[in-house]
Amino acid sequence: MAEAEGESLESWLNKATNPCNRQEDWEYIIGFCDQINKELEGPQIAVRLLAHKIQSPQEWEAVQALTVLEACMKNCGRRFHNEVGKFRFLNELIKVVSPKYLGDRVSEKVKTKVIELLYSWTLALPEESKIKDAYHMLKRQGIVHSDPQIPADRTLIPSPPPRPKNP
Amino acid sequence: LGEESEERDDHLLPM
Repeated sequence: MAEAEGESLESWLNKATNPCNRQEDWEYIIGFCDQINKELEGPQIAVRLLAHKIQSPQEWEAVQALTVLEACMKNCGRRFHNEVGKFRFLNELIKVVSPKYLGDRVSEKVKTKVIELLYSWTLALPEESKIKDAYHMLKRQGIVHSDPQIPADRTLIPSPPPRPKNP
Repeated sequence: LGEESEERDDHLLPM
């Protein structure tokens, strides 16, 4: 078990999205989530780092980054939701799926996952109105044709952290 | 004030 001592958000994310990982490594994913919760500006820094990884030309790195993003949405609470709910971050996701930006160079798997995440957040976080604006814009542009089917285990149901800490 | 100006600067990507 690696300990968080001396680890930064960037080092956790590099480990969690390492293209050499044979499968998603939840120790690092949860380590990243925990680090966000520890740092004053954790969510702001984290979304910037995540946007960069999600735009990786390496599909596996981008897919892992999207899994990390999904985990953060479940485990990092309102502070993180607020950052994701800003156009500054949403625009980075839009770039991934839009042919006007990176869309032509991004795999279908990554684009599908981005659209699924956006749609699931429009349902789970109606108070984050910019997420809806972004999603509806993608529909108007014909980038999203119909709402995706979200598997039951992928909906954003707020859950208690997997490793509750005793103060 | 900072938050207000951040809100003003937060725009959807032009398509």
